[in-house]
Amino acid sequence: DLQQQERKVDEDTTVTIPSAVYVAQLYRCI
Amino acid sequence: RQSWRRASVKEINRRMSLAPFHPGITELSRSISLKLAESKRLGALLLSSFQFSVEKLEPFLKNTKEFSLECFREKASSLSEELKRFTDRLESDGTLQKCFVEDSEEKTSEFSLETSVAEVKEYMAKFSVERQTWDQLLQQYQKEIPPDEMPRGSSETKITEIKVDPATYLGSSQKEVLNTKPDYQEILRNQNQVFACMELVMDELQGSVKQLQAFMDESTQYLQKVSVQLKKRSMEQLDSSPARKLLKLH
Amino acid sequence: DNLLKMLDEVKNKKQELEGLIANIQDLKEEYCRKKETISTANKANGERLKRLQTSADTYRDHLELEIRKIHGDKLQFIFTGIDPKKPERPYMFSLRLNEARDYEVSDCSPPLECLAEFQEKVRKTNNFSAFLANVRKAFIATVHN
Repeated sequence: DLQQQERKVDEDTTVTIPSAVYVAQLYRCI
Repeated sequence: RQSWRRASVKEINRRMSLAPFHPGITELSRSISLKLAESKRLGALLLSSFQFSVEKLEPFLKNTKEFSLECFREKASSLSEELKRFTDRLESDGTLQKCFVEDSEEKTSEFSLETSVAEVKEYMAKFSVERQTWDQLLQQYQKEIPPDEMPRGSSETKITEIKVDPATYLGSSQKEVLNTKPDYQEILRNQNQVFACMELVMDELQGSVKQLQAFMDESTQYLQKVSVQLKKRSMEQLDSSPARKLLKLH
Repeated sequence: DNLLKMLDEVKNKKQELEGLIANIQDLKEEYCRKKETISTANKANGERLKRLQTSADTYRDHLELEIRKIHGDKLQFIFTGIDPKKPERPYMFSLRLNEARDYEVSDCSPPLECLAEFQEKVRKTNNFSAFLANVRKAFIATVHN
């Protein structure tokens, strides 16, 4: 369970959040 | 009509629009029953005057050459039928009624003209009395005011607190108005206290509004400073081409 | 001798047991620490994502433009508020990076002739906001035509 959570946090940190940051930055830029 | 007949027979005050009636015709109008409506009577009068003129004409024509009595009578009766139809049409489309209505309108308009002339005359008399009264009042004021206070060259007098006893303006039609009005001068004097308090309140209000304004300006400047900081901070992290980065992200 | 041997064994086992217990204890502590760290990170990520989502939603509503990451490493841009009669009607196109790492547009609906020209321009200028503004104007022009 802990590993699963750890994987989720990793994915958030490496993909989901950067993607959301880039989307927000793209909107900001537009 | 009675009034026309009288006027035309006496040849006085003749109606320019109508030739005077031939004395023989008055019998004709008498022969038409008074029970009929005016417009019907006028139509019948037109018809009977046509027949009357035919009867008057026949004996003159009898002695002329190639005169045929039958043909004359035939023509006369067809014309009188045509005239009958014509007067009926005039009656039905209201033309005959108009003669009377106009007259009555003219009558009333003449009558109303006279009444309004009389009214105007009455008003003129009233206003000249009024003017005299106001002139007296004005002279009264001018007498009361000491000469040095009298403004040079202007006929208006400065309104100052002069007691004018009612007798001087009793004659004017404004007396009811002037008597019913309260003494504004007195009212204003009584309100002085209130005005003084109002002035204090307004000063207080003005002061607090000024403070509010200053506070508003200060907070606006602060907000602007904060928003500049926020913008700087958010722009720092902004990537040069986020779309490309986003596309590269798997 | 057996007895002595067995006593030794028992003593070793006990030591081993103590070792294991200590180990388990360490592991447990490490587990709790990790759990703590992960849940804190999770929470922080959740809040950050929520804030980012809120700002993206605000931009999306005001710009009437939705940006989606779709399969095949594409970005899909969905415009609304184009047709005054049907403001919710979507006008869209997709964007990807081709082998040469250049922007490439595709799946435009309704199709726009001038999209290729806009694509060239954004490759040169990298001015993304101008690119999207032109695309929106072109979609609006299709409605009026």
